[in-house]
Amino acid sequence: DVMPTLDMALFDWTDYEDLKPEV
Amino acid sequence: ADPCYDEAGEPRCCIPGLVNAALGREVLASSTCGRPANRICDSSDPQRAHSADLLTSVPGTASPLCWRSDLLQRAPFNVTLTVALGKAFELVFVSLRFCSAPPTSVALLKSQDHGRSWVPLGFFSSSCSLDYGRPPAPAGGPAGPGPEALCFPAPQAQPDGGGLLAFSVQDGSPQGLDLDNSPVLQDWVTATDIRILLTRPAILGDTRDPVVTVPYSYSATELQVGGRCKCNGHASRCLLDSHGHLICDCQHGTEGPDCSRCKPFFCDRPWQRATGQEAHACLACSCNGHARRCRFNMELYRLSGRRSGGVCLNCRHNTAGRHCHYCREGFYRDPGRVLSDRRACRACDCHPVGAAGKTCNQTTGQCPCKDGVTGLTCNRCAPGFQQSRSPVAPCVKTP
Repeated sequence: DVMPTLDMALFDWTDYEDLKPEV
Repeated sequence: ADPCYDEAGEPRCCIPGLVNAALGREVLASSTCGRPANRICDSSDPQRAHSADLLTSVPGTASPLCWRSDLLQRAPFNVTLTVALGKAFELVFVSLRFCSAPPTSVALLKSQDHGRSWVPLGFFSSSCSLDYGRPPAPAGGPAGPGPEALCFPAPQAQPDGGGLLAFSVQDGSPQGLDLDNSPVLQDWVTATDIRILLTRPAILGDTRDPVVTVPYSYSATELQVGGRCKCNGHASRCLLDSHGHLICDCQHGTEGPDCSRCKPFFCDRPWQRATGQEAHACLACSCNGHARRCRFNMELYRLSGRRSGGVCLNCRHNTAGRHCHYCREGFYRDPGRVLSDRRACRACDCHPVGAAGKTCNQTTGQCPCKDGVTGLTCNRCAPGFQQSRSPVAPCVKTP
């Protein structure tokens, strides 16, 4: 089975704001 | 057939033909009769002007036939004739035909720097030691290992009243030297300008009287400078450029007036003069079509066994390396395209969350994935994992 691609909207960036990629 | 390439297209040594390099060139004479005009010479009258250009005009086409100096009556009796050849030539001979009794002392000089400095090619005198402090030329040529300016007998008066000054570059060169393999001989025959210094009228014989009793003038015609346009074995002809300058029609990846350097992109090995055995063509750098410039590195050349020393500069299309032969960081080789393809290198495109870095394997394109992440760009969770909400650990084991 092919797994779905990672959904960026599901990630919680609260503690990792500095890691958040620019969109 | 191209003289510079064989039937298979391989480069081979080529040289321009033997010509009279002085033909049609302007001659500067330090003394020319006719100013002021006299009975036989008038510089303002073409029928009676004995100008120095008559020395290098096409034989038999000019009238009068001979250049004449001013009348010389007291020392010094020096008169110089100078001809600029326009570029470097490899001399074979120099000759000058005198229309009256030839002088008894002549010095032949050459310049290799367009007249800034001069060195002697030979002397001609009825008294070598007194005139030039040299012994007469030995019969077998110079004794030393290299060419040198020797002192030869003065030109002999001919029955017609004239005489011929004739000099061959071999006269001053030891036997056995080979132009291909002797840098000193190459230097000896190279000239951009020729100067003939007439220093003693025939009328004085061997004496050093400061005064001639009968008015005398030097008179000559047909100054010939036999030689080949110097192209170092990389051109078969010389041409006039857009500025009217004589230049070699350079082949073999070379350039310059004498083909004496490699063209900018042809620096995979050092420039060399062509020989009969080896063309020594300049080779283009191997950059797979991704660079327009390169430079030569002697250390790499030595390490390669003197085969290749070119280093490509400013590799484009996301390539890198000495030959632009691999992909730069952040890109990988597309196996479906040849290396010379503009799109041979594709961006890694590593997932900003799933990948542990931005640099992929340059061959496979595989990005470094975090635990539990898979895919070429690390954009999916591996089997047995599911997406979490943490961007630090985007995939966690399925409960």
